[in-house]
Amino acid sequence: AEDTGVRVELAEEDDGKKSSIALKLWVEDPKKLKTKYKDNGAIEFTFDLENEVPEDVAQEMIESGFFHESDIKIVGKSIKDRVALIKWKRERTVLLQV
Amino acid sequence: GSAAQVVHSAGRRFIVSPVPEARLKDQ
Repeated sequence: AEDTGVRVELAEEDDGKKSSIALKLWVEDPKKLKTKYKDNGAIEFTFDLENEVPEDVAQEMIESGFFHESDIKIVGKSIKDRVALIKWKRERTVLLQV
Repeated sequence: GSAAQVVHSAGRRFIVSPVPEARLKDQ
């Protein structure tokens, strides 16, 4: 995934079955953000892989005061990349089991 | 100080914790 300066990682083991997964997001390179980022550590949240959209979580983070509106693209993309990776790994694992 | 936990109006909980050290070091 392209380095957006915002890192998103699994916050728990992915057993490949549960639809909601805990993720952790933090800023590795504040310079890449459009606005001055008051570093408040890593933000952990649960994401429903089936029914939720990464951009919505990014919007909620902004509404909760973690980021500025102008950084919604970078935050949304970072979550999207990680979610895509999780789904890709899950598909690969299913294929291996067949 | 920054709240350790923020619950968004839509109900999602955001828990703030220290940024994990670069885990590459201890692998």
